[in-house]
Amino acid sequence: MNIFRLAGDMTHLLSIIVLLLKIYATKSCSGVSRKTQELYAIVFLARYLDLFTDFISVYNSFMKVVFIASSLAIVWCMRVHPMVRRSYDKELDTFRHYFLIAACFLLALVLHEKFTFQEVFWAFSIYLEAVAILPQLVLLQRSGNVDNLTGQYVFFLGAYRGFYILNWIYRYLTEPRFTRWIACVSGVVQTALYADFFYYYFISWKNNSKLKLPA
Amino acid sequence: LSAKKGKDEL
Repeated sequence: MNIFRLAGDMTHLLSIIVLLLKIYATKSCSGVSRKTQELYAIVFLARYLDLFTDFISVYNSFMKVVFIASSLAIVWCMRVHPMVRRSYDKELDTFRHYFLIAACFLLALVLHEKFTFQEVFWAFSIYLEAVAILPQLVLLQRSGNVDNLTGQYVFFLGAYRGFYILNWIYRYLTEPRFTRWIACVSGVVQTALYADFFYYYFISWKNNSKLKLPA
Repeated sequence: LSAKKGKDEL
């Protein structure tokens, strides 16, 4: 564990806490893409199939449980909680995420480290995570106005990706046999998707104004 | 370290 990975995990956790807090405090999920949240729940469930077969560390297992539970809690809130559910704007959240799931699964069947059940699902989760933010970014683009907490949620998610890239560079330099091409290439693609958002986030931060994305 | 079984990253 290096400082970059820890910082990445912490900003990832922070992003989820910010989102849960926003939904809990305002009893509203306006501006939040349910499709992105469902994709993340699938990502964690598919990736952490090794929770009961490979023990890495208490930290590792604990975080896996936290990520699975929190992503399911968010989806549950958006689908079942009577007040939160009413604030969900279906008309804005129109991204066809089933295509992403199908495409990522096909890619995982072709590109994986080993052709085993766990490894194919692991690769699938990596590919799906890389594109899972797309429905959220499209929703923000469509609604134009981004409230502070939703902006911070996406900001922390992007920061998490940035730290993971630093972590891979660090590991590549310090661990002689560290090569994890599937995760690294997908990770770079994922981080690149945030570039546009970050640009506008920093401009609004610099000008001390509300975050607005161009139509 | 990298020979450890399983994926150590989240």
